[in-house]
Amino acid sequence: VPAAPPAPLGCDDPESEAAAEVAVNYINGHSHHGYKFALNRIEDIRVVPQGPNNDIIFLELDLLETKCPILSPTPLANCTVRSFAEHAVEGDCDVKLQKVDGILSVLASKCHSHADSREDILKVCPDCPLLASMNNTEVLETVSAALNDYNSKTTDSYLRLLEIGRAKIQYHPGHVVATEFAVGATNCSAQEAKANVGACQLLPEDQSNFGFCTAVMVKAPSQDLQVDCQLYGHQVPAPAFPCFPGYSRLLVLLQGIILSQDTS
Amino acid sequence: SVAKRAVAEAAQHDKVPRPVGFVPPPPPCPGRIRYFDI
Repeated sequence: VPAAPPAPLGCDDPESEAAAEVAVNYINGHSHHGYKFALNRIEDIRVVPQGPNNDIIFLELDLLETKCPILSPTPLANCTVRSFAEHAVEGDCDVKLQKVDGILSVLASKCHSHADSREDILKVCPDCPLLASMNNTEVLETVSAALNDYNSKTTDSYLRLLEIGRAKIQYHPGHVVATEFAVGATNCSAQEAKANVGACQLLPEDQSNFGFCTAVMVKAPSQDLQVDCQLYGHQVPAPAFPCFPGYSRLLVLLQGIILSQDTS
Repeated sequence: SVAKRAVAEAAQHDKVPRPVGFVPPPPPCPGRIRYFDI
């Protein structure tokens, strides 16, 4: 009697979790913007045998954004998942993997991320500030003022903006704009930049030094601006993060847009 | 002659008797939620 086909894999089986871990590491390793994502739930798994010790695995994953910027060297296990009240961002990913002789490799992945609905947040937390929309001028002004403020006080390298990670605006009580943005060290000192900022370019890949800034601008009842920037130091760039032409003129991106990322 | 039994009656007879306290296994997917569902 032919052997009964193996029982379908359950989404919480060890094999499924191992495949999901490989998939999430691949997705974070090939993402160029925003933040690292952590696994929240394995929605579905389908195994298609190709022959002895050779399976194609289709995974449907539900991810949640963490607080670690994508360029941060912090291991994913140490990255805090953004809470629901902080206006969480969810990632939905379809990943195709191959398992040959027990070795898993990702063949393709397709992800879309989206912020949780504003109504859901306000239902649970009516006073929680929400993610700002992509082209909010207050956010862009705050980031520009914060980076200028930092560069005017630092004795280190002049920093250039890479992208805005996310931003939230609170209108009551008090008018507050909170932003997070990624920065890169340039080949100028802050002093040199005062003379000729146009000459200040991001350091070449073999010396690159990225970092991350948080800024809070209080507009009412009184004006105040707090900026904190941390540079990671030179990291050996992951092969998945090539420098592409125009790298130093990265567009300013604001989290809260629908980020879609196809990799294969 | 083949008499067609009422479906309900047939289903009743065909139902495999379940041991007392039988708990069906959880569906294999989707899996557990690690943080929260949005």
